[in-house]
Amino acid sequence: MNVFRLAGDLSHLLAIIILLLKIWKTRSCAGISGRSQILFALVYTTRYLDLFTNFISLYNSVMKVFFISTSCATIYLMYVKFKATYDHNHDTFRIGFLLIPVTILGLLINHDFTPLEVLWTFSIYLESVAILPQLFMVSKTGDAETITSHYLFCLGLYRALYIFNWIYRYYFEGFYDLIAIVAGVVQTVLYCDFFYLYVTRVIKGKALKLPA
Amino acid sequence: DEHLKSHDEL
Repeated sequence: MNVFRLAGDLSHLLAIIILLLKIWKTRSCAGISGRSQILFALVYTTRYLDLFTNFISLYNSVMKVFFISTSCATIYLMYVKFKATYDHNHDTFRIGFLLIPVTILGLLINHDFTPLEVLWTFSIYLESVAILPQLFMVSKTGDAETITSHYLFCLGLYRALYIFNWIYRYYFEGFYDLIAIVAGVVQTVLYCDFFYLYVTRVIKGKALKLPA
Repeated sequence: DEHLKSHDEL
């Protein structure tokens, strides 16, 4: 564990807490893509199956349980409790366009052709693109609530910090995992446009509105 | 297995 990874994990944790607080406090999931949230729930459940087969540390297990349970809770809030506030007219990204290529890629390019390993690889690839329905929704409506933009910033920052963690591990442990690195870089690049808007607008106290 | 080291990440 190095400082970049810890910061990345905390940023990830903060993103999810911000999202849940936004939904709970405003009693609304307006502006949040249910499709992205479904993809994230799929990411956590397929990646953390090793929770039952491989104990790494208490920290690791607690975080895994947190990510799986909060992603299920988010889906419950969006599709059951606050269903009336879910903005499904703007949440129209076809997730099959992501799921099919990611499944094929996971079956073809992996470290080991075993069920757990293929699922781990699938989750890494899926995570890299899972935010696309959300970014598509923001671009479609042309704006995002400030709290939603904080959520997106923390979620994007988490994988960017992981890239520094991988650079650190390469230099100091001689370890690298190309699948994680390539997917992590793709994931971070997808946020770049949003990062630019966040820094130039939200930090200066303006709402996140896309240029017309 | 070397790649399993990455599985301790989240």
